[in-house]
Order: sequence, then C-alpha cells, then structure tokens
Amino acid sequence: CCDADLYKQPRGLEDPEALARETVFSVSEIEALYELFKKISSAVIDDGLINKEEFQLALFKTNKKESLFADRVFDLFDTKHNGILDFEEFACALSIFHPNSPIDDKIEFSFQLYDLKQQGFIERQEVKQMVVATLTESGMNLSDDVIESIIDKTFEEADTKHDGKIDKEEWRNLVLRHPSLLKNMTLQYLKDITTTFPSFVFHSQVDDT
Amino acid sequence: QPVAMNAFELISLSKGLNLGNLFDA
Repeated sequence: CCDADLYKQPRGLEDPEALARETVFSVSEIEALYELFKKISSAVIDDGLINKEEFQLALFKTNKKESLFADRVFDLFDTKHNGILDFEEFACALSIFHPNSPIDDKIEFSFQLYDLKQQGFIERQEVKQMVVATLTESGMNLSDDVIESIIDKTFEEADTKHDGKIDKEEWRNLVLRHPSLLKNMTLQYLKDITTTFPSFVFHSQVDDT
Repeated sequence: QPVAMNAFELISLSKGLNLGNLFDA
C-alpha cells in the first residue's frame, strides 16, 4: 500500500535550505522559484528537468525559434554539461541575475556569455556574429559597412591594449563605464518571486522566518 | 543613429538575452 516515491520530495528540491545558503535567495524564494521551475520543466517532458526545447519555449513561447543567445545562456546554466538543467543549476544561475547579487558575478557571467568560443577573450569575429544574430532575430537590416563601423567604434573604446580582442579586464572596465551593458543581467522579477508564485506556501517544508 | 551605438548595447537587445520572459511561463 505504500509507494515510497509518493512521499519523496520532488526531484531537485531535496534541500531548499542548502540551496538558499549557496545563493542569494531565501528559503521561501527558493521554494517559489521551484514553482516556476516545475512549470518550465513540465512543458514538453514532465521529468523535473529543463531541456533546451523547454528553455526556448519558456523564453520565446515557441520551440521553433533558433537563438544563438538562448543556446549560449542554456549552456552557461548547464554547469554539469549534460544537456539538461536540474533545479540546482537553474537556481544557482538565476541567483546571479538577482538584484542583490554582486556586480562582479554579473560581469563574469556576461563575459562568458559573449566569449562564444570560450577562449578567455572576446574577439572581433564573435562580436560580429552576435551583432548579426541580434539583427536577424529582430528583423533589423543594417549594411555590412554600418555593422563594421559599430564594431570598429566598440573596439576603439573597449580594446585598450590594442590587440584585437577584449579580455576580462577590458570587459570589466567597459561595463563599469557603461552600466547599461549589464542591464539584462538583473531581473527585478526575482525580488518578487514569492508574490509571483504564492502557491509555494502549500508545498513549503520550512518555516522561513 | 546606429553608428553611435556600442555593439554590446545592440547585442543586449536580443530577445534570447531577456530572461525576464521566463517568468511569463
């Protein structure tokens, strides 16, 4: 009469307190975030894990969209490099996007995001690839000359060592001069996560006072 | 005037980088 699985905690939420210690989230916020995770991870296969298709579906509301950046973000979230996101990976990555997270974590994440080939620097060809991808996905059309001049100007400012690439130190200096470049590294939603997903209280395991 | 724009400002407009969309799931 006893199905032990029925009494197990859902996969990925075995220890919300430990996850709260690892991230900037409180235990209640971790539990509320898990409500979001459950929604996204059950969209295609209800297995308690987010695959790339489910991630794209949540981002674009369609799984048809190919996006260089959605792929890149997914790969950075996927710290276990197994092609799927468990709740721990999801919570740890989103923690960086919390308004209270250290700016250095946001700078590091954004650098890795744009360092497409993971060589430790952002090269001109990568910047061009990302500019073209952004223009294509938004249906904007700029001539190659205009794109090249935007990249020239960017490297004139960012590449202070004049070696044709942007290293981590140069990236840091650039974003500190232009904080708007980190705008998408902060999600205000994460501050209100417990009010966005109030149903977490029905599954809460702890008294988070 | 697009030429006045930093390439990374342009890139940051990508929808794929707008993770706020995850919260409309």
